[in-house]
Amino acid sequence: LGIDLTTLGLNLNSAESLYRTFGSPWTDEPVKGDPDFTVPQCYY
Amino acid sequence: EPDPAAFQEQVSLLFAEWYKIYELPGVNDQLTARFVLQLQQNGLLKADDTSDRFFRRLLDVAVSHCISSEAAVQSHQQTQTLSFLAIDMYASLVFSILKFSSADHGLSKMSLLSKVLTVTVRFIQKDAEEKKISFNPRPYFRLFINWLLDLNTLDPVFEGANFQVLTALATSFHALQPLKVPAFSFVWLELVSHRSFMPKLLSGNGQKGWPYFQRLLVDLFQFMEPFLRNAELGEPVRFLYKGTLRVLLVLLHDFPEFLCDYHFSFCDIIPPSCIQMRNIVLSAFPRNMRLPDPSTPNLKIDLLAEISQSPRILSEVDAALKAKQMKSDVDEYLKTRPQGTSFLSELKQKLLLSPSEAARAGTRYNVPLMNSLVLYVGMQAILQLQARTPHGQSMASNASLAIFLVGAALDIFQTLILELETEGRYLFLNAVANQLRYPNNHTHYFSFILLYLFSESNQEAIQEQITRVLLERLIVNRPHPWGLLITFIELIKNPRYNFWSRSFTRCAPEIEKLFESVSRSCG
Amino acid sequence: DLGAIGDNLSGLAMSSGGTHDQQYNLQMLESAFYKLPQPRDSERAKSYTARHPTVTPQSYPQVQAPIVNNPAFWDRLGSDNIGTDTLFFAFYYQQNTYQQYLAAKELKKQSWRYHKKYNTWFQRHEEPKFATDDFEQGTYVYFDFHIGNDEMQNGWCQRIKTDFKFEYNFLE
Repeated sequence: LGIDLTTLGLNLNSAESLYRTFGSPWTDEPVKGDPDFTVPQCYY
Repeated sequence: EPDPAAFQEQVSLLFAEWYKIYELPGVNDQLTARFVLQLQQNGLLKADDTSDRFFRRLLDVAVSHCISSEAAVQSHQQTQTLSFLAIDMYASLVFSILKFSSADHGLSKMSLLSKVLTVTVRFIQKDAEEKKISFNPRPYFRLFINWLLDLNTLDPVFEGANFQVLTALATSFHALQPLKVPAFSFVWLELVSHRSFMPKLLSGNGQKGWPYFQRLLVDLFQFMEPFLRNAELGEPVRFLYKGTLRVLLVLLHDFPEFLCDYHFSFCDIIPPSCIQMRNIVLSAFPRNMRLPDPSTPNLKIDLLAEISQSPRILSEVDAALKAKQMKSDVDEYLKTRPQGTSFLSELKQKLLLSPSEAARAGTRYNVPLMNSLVLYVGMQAILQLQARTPHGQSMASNASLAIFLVGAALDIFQTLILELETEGRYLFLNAVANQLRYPNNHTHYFSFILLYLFSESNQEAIQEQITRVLLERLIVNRPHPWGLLITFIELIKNPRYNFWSRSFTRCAPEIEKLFESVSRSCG
Repeated sequence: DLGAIGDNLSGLAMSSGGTHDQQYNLQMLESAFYKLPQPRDSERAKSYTARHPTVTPQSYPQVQAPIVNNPAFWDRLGSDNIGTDTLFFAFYYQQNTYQQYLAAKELKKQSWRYHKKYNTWFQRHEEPKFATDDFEQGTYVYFDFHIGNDEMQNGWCQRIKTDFKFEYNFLE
């Protein structure tokens, strides 16, 4: 039940929050975009 | 009771009408608001059974549409393509209802949301119960993802509206936990760890979201525990386990204080065999802390500023003691340390489970009770010590005084280590080792206790077991808690413990090599 | 309900399922393993439909150049002044796309801030004259659309506004 956690694809040394690019528990692919930086649909 | 036929027809027609608005490009607030008003005027959004049926029927239509869209595939293909159009429509309709409904004409937005979530939870539970292995969780996943992404953008009508949305979702997820709907487990983990949910629940709001997330994490561990107990994992369980590790790593990196403050709850439920998983929790430390390298020569732990501070613990440490009505006896003993009491001799019996409970739990002992007893007694001992230590002096500088003053606590620990046989002793030592974390006075005290028990024991079997408990936590892959490293290094370096002269350090060449490599990696 | 572990565990000794036994749980987990949520399941369609699509000659590129998916490209646009118009263009005309996100991120890096009520971007022209927890006030540059007249056609422009009060509850 012990594995090398660096193989899970998460950069634990990152200075930035991991959750911002956390794709899902099943993948080491980061997600594009930042959910905190909401981009509105706006009228112009 | 089944819906009247006319009602189902009406709802289907309304859904079709909604589709016409939904598929228009761009934003169509006016049309949408008018549609919602129409629903309200038709009495479909009131605080009654009709609205429950309305949402349930819509969900039924949406899910059926989704499932029936499964492309015909060969049986070996892993996953099917599904059309989520109807699900997206339904999610969008609920969102629009929440956005445009006015409380003057009916329910408040939060009440409406609670209603929808309750209907959804019950629907999923029923669907899973009925369909069993043919239950498909993906339509519901899509539904919740839509809500996670959209519900946070509702204009905050009142302070903390978004927080209420989050806790309403958290409560729904708790009702859909793996133990209740096991076929929902993978979807569930992805939802509760989603970046539009988990970090929002854990950030801000004065940490009021923390107990909700703690509950969810415990739900997960509770489900996995029986599978992980014996460390024999089939592929699905292994997959879930790895997913859990990823989530824990995100927590360790981004919200370590959360893991710190609830470590006690998590250690109650993570099986002893999951050493690395437990180490992840125990390795967490507050972000503003700098941990000195344990292998620093002549490191003076006693002089660290943090070592005299108590860690924050949000778990209820004495809950198990209270539940077993042991707490007052423990308090009594610690306070008065009476002679001729049966308290100590009865301890072992109180820690044992009944045969049927033991069979289900896979262990003879009540592990949460053991954990509670050990930490509670230690915390009381530390309080006593602090009360009697002159101001300005650290607890540690009164080591010998400590032994005398906290005799009562030590009586309890020594009783446990001598009276319990191998299994019980192992669980006791685990309970102690679970407090070896970042620099604080619990780490310091329990490190001291562990080393004291080692040095004062005249049975090599006990010394061997103490060593084994420390070693198994060190030979798994990283991370390793700071307090664990400090304790082990002290054990092997300080001549007082005569570690290398113990026969078990040389009982086999593999063991010798193991000790050498571990001590090398500790610096 | 949320505090004591007891509510969750009911003593570890209790049966390992709420209403189901271990065998059932494993069976359900195994069947769910073949219906895992796919990455596509949590992705939003990032398609943008132009309101008034312009007809362009065939000689114009008909597909998006791959470089617009590269954050470094947007970084470059932000770091020289000419690129700002492109950032605004992408933000308003490529709504709900990855490019809109990249443009917004770059604008933010260049110290532009989005005002939710006016739906446009502001930049401090100087240090604010006042600042409280609720707003700041001073001189700002903002991005605007100029309605055409005899002298000038419709077009995007930047204007300057003195004594503008930027309320933080409108800050995106």
